[in-house]
Amino acid sequence: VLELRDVSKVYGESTLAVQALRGVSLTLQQGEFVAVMGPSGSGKSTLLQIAGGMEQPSAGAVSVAGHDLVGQTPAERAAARLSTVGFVFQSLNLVSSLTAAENVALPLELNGMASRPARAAAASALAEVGLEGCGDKFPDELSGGQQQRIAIARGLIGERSLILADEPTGALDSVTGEAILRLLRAKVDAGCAAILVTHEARHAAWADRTVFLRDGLIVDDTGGPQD
Amino acid sequence: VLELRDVSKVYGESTLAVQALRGVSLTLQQGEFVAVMGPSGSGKSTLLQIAGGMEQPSAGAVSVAGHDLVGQTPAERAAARLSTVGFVFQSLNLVSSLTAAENVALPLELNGMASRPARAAAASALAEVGLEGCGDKFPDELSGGQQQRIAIARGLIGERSLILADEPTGALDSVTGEAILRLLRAKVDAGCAAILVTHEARHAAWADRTVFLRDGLIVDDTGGPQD
Ligand SMILES: Nc1ncnc2c1ncn2[C@@H]1O[C@H](COP(=O)(O)OP(=O)(O)OP(=O)(O)O)[C@@H](O)[C@H]1O
Ligand SMILES: Nc1ncnc2c1ncn2[C@@H]1O[C@H](COP(=O)(O)OP(=O)(O)OP(=O)(O)O)[C@@H](O)[C@H]1O
Ligand SMILES: [Mg+2]
Ligand SMILES: [Mg+2]
Repeated sequence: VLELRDVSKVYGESTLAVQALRGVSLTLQQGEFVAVMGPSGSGKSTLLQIAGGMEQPSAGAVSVAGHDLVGQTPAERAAARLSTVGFVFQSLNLVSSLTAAENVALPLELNGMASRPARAAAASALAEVGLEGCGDKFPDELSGGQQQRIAIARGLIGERSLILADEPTGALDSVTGEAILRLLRAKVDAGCAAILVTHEARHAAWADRTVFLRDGLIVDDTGGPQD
Repeated sequence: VLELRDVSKVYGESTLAVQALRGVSLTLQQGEFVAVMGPSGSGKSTLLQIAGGMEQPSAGAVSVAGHDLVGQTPAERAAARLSTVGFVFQSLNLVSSLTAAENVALPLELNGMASRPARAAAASALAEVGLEGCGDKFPDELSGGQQQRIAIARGLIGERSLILADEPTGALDSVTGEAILRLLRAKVDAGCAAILVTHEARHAAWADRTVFLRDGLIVDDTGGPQD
């Protein structure tokens, strides 16, 4: 489903250049769940942005569901992403002028689904994250953790072959956080692949293996399934 | 330093009204450090916003450093807040058109300090949170955890008598998170009062006591210092 081969990423030019990733390789099969941990600034979000086609790598190859992302135009990448990748951004990126239900329905409507079935699917996705009845509220009428759960529902909705979740439970209490991990695990067991960036070891334990990043390099990989 | 007496908060009108706080009382002396925990949506951020004078309570009394906040105009509240309260917002609220150093210097400059000493103080505050050398970067050139640390440096800078931190370590790895707690504890030991909202029990353990919120009510308070 996902193949990153020797991916590097540099931000900025010459003296101000920051090397965010240095030759990272990662392969995910269908039904595989990988966690990524590492200190702040080590390249975790950059890895997800490149895997999801939102950022171009400076070097190396990226392919998602068989499509080679590096050779494509931004429009081609966006189209491939819409039907394949579900993304939960670290910065949430909710559209403040849309209600919770409209935000969650957005990926489905952008993919051509009619409004009425998209909104129905959004309502049940919101219920799955414990936000039934909040569909008509705008993001700024909700708490930080409630907003994060809207972003999670939007990232998990629809048939995705790859889910990329960037610290999705950072604003949640441990009970709510575990419920979200259970949901993510169920999506993987139903057949998609997922990468979870987290700072919580007990959340990484839900994955099949954990990759550790430090200064843009993969320094450890727990390999086989956790016993 | 802070006294909340029977504070209630309702958002919205009539049938859509949400009762965020229901008669909450909390008193903080100088040098006292209180943690607040509770499920997502239980009223933690609302409590901090009211304690810091950013939101008006629907009922009850609020006084910070002897000033009664409820009777004041927004301008009077803002002036009292600038010289008294340091705030770390859950949503960060960084000014994207300012650099990291300019964001951190802002509370000092708004309080009348000249640019040059304010920037020098900002540079050392950024170093205290592990971001030396990032002063000239803009927020969107930094990772999520780096942005959170800018917001923390801004909330702790200058002589504050009350620090209100709303889940300041949600985006940080455990090593960086502990370093931030140590910094907050040092500010309290130097004489200010602080409230920390957190979902991590091991971070709440740094405080003198922990208050638990549920559906807008204080349901538990560990009272005396943790043994
Ligand atoms: N501006 C607003 N308008 C309407 N309702 C609001 C507003 N802000 C918060 N609420 C509601 O008030 C309640 C308390 O919100 P608050 O932000 O204080 O929760 P919290 O405990 O900080 O939660 P979290 O852990 O998710 O950040 C929630 O039910 C929320 O939906
Ligand atoms: N748009 C950008 N422009 C310049 N530098 C950037 C940009 N985005 C990230 N960086 C830099 O690249 C490095 C990696 O950033 P990244 O966001 O991938 O870190 P991260 O591991 O996700 O950290 P965190 O845990 O704090 O979210 C950091 O040093 C950061 O400052
Ligand atoms: Mg990140
Ligand atoms: Mg909150």
